[in-house]
Amino acid sequence: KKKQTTLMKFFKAP
Amino acid sequence: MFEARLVQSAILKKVLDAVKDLLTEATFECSDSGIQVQAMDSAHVSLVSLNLRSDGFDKYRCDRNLSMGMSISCMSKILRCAGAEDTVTLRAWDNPESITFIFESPNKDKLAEYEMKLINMDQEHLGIPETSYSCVIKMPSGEFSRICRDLSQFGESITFACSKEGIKFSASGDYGSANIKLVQNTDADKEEEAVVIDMQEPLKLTFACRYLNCFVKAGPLCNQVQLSMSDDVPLVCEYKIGDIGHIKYYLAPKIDD
Repeated sequence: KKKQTTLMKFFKAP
Repeated sequence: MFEARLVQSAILKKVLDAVKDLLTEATFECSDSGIQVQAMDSAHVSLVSLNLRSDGFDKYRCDRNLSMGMSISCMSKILRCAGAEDTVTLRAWDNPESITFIFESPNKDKLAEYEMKLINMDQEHLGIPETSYSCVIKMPSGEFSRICRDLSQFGESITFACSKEGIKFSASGDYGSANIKLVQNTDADKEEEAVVIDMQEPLKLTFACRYLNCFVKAGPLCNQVQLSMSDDVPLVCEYKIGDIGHIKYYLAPKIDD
């Protein structure tokens, strides 16, 4: 089963 | 004062159609160089990055940088009021509380003005790192829309597998499974029908259909779509907007639990 990641895991928050 | 005029309001209509299913509101950053939007969907799974260069407009004036928070659904409703051949002008004063959309018919016998209130929004610009992608695919946007639509019937996500043989899109679920393979085709009669695969390393990534089916709404903007991928980083799905700019969608992958 695959889990959805969010962009916060990859991109820098402001 | 800010004023931006496009002879073809249809371009702006298509841009709104390409973002309205993902965003409810967004900040439009206007400067001398053009208009930029960077906004995530509410679940923070996808991001829209829109760039419209000032030199792509038929008239463009921006005396000072403006950050204008706009309701995407309201903007979309307003743009639906433009005739297919109308010219559109966006106009705002310095420190604006509203923006005006002006539609002018081709023979100038009808002029319509719609004023939309701006909204206060928190800025949350994400830093997107420079990435060199191990696989870049260019293909007809209509083909990509079709693949996403067809495979969505089989499951909630689509796996993109890129190898030296080509790219394979697959989906599986309770009813069964399906896969579609595309190989490079640069001999196509027309440039827009070409499939170009630039692969440094093979990869396999899984993405949610729900978002992909929102991205393909940008298909009417461009005959070709570019997909950039590397293992375990977000997909970039890019559509050019004529000579004026581009819309890029970023989508976080699904990973093994």
